[in-house]
Amino acid sequence: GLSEKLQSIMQKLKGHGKLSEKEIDSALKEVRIALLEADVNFKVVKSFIEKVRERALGSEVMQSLTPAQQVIKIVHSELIELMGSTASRLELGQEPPIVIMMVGLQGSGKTTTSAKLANLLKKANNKRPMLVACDTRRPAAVKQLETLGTQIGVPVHHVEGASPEQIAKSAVEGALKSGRDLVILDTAGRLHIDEELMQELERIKILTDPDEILLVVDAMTGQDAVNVAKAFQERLDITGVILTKLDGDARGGAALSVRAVTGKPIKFAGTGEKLDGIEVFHPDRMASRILG
Amino acid sequence: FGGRDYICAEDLDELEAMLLQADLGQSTVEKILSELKSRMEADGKADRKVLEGIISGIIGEILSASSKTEIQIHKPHVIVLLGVNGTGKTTSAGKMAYSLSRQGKKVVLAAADTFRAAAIEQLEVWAERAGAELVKHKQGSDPSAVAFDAAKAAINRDADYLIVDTAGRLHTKSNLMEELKKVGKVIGGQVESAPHETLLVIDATTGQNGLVQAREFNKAIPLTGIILTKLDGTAKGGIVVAVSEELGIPVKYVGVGESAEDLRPFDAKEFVEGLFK
Ligand SMILES: Nc1nc2c(ncn2[C@@H]2O[C@H](COP(=O)(O)OP(=O)(O)OP(=O)(O)O)[C@@H](O)[C@H]2O)c(=O)[nH]1
Ligand SMILES: Nc1nc2c(ncn2[C@@H]2O[C@H](COP(=O)(O)OP(=O)(O)OP(=O)(O)O)[C@@H](O)[C@H]2O)c(=O)[nH]1
Ligand SMILES: [Mg+2]
Ligand SMILES: [Mg+2]
Repeated sequence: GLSEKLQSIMQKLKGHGKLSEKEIDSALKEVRIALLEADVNFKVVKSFIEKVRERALGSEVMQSLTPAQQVIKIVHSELIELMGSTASRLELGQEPPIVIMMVGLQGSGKTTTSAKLANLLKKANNKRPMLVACDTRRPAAVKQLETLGTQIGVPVHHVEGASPEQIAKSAVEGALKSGRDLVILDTAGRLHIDEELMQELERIKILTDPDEILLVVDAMTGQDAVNVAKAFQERLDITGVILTKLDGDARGGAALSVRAVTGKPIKFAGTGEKLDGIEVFHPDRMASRILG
Repeated sequence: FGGRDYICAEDLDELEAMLLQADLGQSTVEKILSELKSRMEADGKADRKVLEGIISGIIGEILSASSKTEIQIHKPHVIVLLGVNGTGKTTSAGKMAYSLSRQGKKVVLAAADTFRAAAIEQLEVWAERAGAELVKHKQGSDPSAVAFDAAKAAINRDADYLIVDTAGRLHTKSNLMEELKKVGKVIGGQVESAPHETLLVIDATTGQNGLVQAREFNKAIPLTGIILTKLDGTAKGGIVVAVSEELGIPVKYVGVGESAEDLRPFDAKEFVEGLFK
């Protein structure tokens, strides 16, 4: 891994006296490679390495007996700093019904995560959630959410033949009457460059005034993560991110990219196909995973 | 590039940045740039266009090297779609069925994803759109049993094609990879030399994990090709270059949208041009 590579670089310097900038740059080259291999965005890596370099040229590394370890420590701490050092909460203290809107690219895990979140908030926070099937496009998307809703005992709202905007609006308007205090809007997957569909999300936002707009991102996403995150952030002013499929072995550098470009926290991690596969996101665990 | 100081370092940096941002991956980009160096003529002009041309050539060669093998068409010709969750397998199966039916072929679709909520219903809609017959069992049943029945049905109905849609699965789950192996074996037991095509469906937004996926799925069932989906987005799908090179498998089709007609045969030239946009 990265630690071993840095050790071997710094090892060569033993007996050569003080560390020079040259060795630091050689070490930083290895950090850069590790981050790129972990799918951290190219530009994010560039600015991240700059930050690390500044600290690495300071006395904590240059005068250390274990410079490689010091560099790793700096990289690790800068990663955690960038990712947000503490787990971030959902905005649940608002006037009911709380509205959570799930958005993102096709296949990222929105429908499954909507059900996971409903299940979690029902069990852990004693909420009375309602799931809303706003995906009128994908074949059997409504059936998918209804099936999941049945599995966890959460009602699913849908209006046959209505538009996604109408479905969302009617759900929020009728929530309290039907004894629900939390509404999760599952929207259709879409490309951030699809103008018509991005406007649809903007309309849903205006009509339902969500307390949370969560961008659902697949942990195996590569360099494109910044383009997607930036677009959704600019159009909707998202409040957080959910990173899915972390039960795989993707290093997950997209986490860093998304955080760097939006400034918004990753609130949850999708960790499995079953409905209990959701956890609060831990920035420190993610930092270790990205570094490999 | 020491000594070759007529190559503008800035051009090289920009090209490297472009290739990395297209998800080609650090080691593949390094190989391409070193190959570029060795192909530079001693007295050649090294402007940006020349460099791009040489890089296009290098990548084009990698992509076309693996597409040399002719796939013999059998009856029924059995195609299995596999890959991690959400990449576009079911949609691609539907698009493929649609396109083959349009060509007058008799197509049987197998709903071998018996796990995910409404997976069977989703493929059912596609079967209807394609005018293809669907073989399905109850939710939760054995995927191999579905594959078995579908193979029998394809033979009995004298179908030209059998397309098997499998459940998305992470390659890190050994029990699911075993399930996939079993599906392959069962199909092989029913149809001579089947599956004839095993296509790994990769999402164009996938980063370096795409190579790991390809390696692992290849161990479960030897892959014959790749379907690269969601190329209508801003992601370039560059990871297929490393997959093609390492595993020697070609990209067969690309997905460029969510409608029935949005599946095209892979065009290496178009793909490489897309990397430079
Ligand atoms: N292993 C694993 N699979 C997941 C996770 N989250 C979702 N999935 C799977 O990913 C696939 C896609 O999930 P969906 O919920 O349908 O994704 P979506 O974003 O709603 O898709 P569209 O509505 O088509 O955009 C399904 O096979 C899910 O079971 C996760 O955390 N881990
Ligand atoms: N824009 C775009 N979307 C696509 C493409 N191919 C598939 N999709 C969408 O991606 C999402 C997931 O597609 P599925 O076919 O359900 O993916 P899958 O691999 O079968 O998913 P699982 O079975 O859950 O693993 C759907 O919303 C599709 O419409 C493509 O080429 N372009
Ligand atoms: Mg969905
Ligand atoms: Mg599917």
